[in-house]
Amino acid sequence: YVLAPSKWDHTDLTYRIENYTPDLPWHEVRRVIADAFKVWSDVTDLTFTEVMNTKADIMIKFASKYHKDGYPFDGKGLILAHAFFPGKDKGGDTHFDEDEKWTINSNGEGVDLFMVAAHEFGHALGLSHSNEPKALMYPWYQGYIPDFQLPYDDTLGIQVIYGGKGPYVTFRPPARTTRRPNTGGYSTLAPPRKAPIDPCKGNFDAIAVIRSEVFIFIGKYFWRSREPKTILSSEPSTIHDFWYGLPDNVESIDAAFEHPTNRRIYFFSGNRYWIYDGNSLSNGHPRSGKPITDFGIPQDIEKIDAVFVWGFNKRIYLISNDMYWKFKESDEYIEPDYPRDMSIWKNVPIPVDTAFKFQDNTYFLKGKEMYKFYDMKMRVALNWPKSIEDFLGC
Amino acid sequence: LPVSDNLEADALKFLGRFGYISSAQAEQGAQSLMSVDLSEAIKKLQRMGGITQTGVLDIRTRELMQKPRCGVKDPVGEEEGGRKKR
Repeated sequence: YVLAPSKWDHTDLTYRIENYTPDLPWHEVRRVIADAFKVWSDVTDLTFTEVMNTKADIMIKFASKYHKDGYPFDGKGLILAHAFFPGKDKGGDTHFDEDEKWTINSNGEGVDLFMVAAHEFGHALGLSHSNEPKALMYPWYQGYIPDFQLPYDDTLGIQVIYGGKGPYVTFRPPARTTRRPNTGGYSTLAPPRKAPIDPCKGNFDAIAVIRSEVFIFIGKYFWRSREPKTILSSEPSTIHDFWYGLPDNVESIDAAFEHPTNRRIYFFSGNRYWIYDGNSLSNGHPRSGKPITDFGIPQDIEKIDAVFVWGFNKRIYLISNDMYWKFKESDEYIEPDYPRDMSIWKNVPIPVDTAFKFQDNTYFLKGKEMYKFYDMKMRVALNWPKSIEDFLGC
Repeated sequence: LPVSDNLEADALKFLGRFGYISSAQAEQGAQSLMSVDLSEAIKKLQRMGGITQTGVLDIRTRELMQKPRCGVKDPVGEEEGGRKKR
């Protein structure tokens, strides 16, 4: 068995079934889910209580393709389900691919919900995959097993984490704690900002390098300079005075970048975008903007936090909260298999305020903190973040 | 040596999706991957799947990559950190 990096710090866990598959009667799904949890509670002191209307430790749902996390399902076959290791927000949450044919006690046809649920709950409790083919935590689906008993490998694994009871007790339970994880709501939006106008306080809406100049956007203002350390020596301009045709109801810019090949300038605000040639709207681009769904971004995404051209591969990336997308190489549509989870950009905080490429390096910003990214190692560089004050010469 | 062009894109996609090549390699694309890395990644996949570790995309490996499975990454990369195998 292999342990995941996290575990629950309490043993009285709750779960909630957010929706049901049409493949099975709902009461059967509830029973199967309860039975799948029982697999784990039979060998530990863990308890699982279903709740109906409140946030639970383990949120369970059936979903298809993109479903608001960074791990879209792939249609029928291959990936059947996934779960998040214990933790805040999405931690413990378990998702089943609705494109599968879910069955109970199935022999051959369809996917047995109990077997998959029991496996996924192993992840939700803190177990990773095992290379023991007889183990429940073996990653490949083994089909329906009549009178299933949790194998020895999995029993030892879960008892290492939470202590045990039953035939294989090997480990004592760890000291209990009454602290519960933060089960507050999961928001896809950064908190609303009040229009700060001192760039040295951070909280940028967007930073972009356009025609070799650094542009800083905060609220309806922007500053520009070839040399960031002198950028505050001049007064800011307002976005509407300079970028002709930007509608009055656009009060701030969420993200901006200069396209690396067509040299056009893209602005994002809310769920719409505008394309500029210089400081005039591009020919034919409507003043009201276009929806970001044109790029293939899902409809439920309300804003783009950052867009940047990654120096490593010269590709365009869009970020919204804990998800990111990559444009296809030859056009302006997102690649399949996206969004992906922002954890790939190791140590970059989410949600980011903005991101930009400057002198061949990629920087992410949040608040007053600036994170230089180490492309080859795919993580924030050592000795970063640093205060934005250094960059701006505050 | 760079990876030859005839490697199936699906195999790379699979290896990236399930943690057998690093997040960096998966994001950067095939051009960042050396053949020795790829062979090692395939061996790790074969080890996890319980099939002979040839280090090449043989028929058993291709079959393994088609089989239904969990979407959680396998614990083979160093990047996840903190994982203990016993």
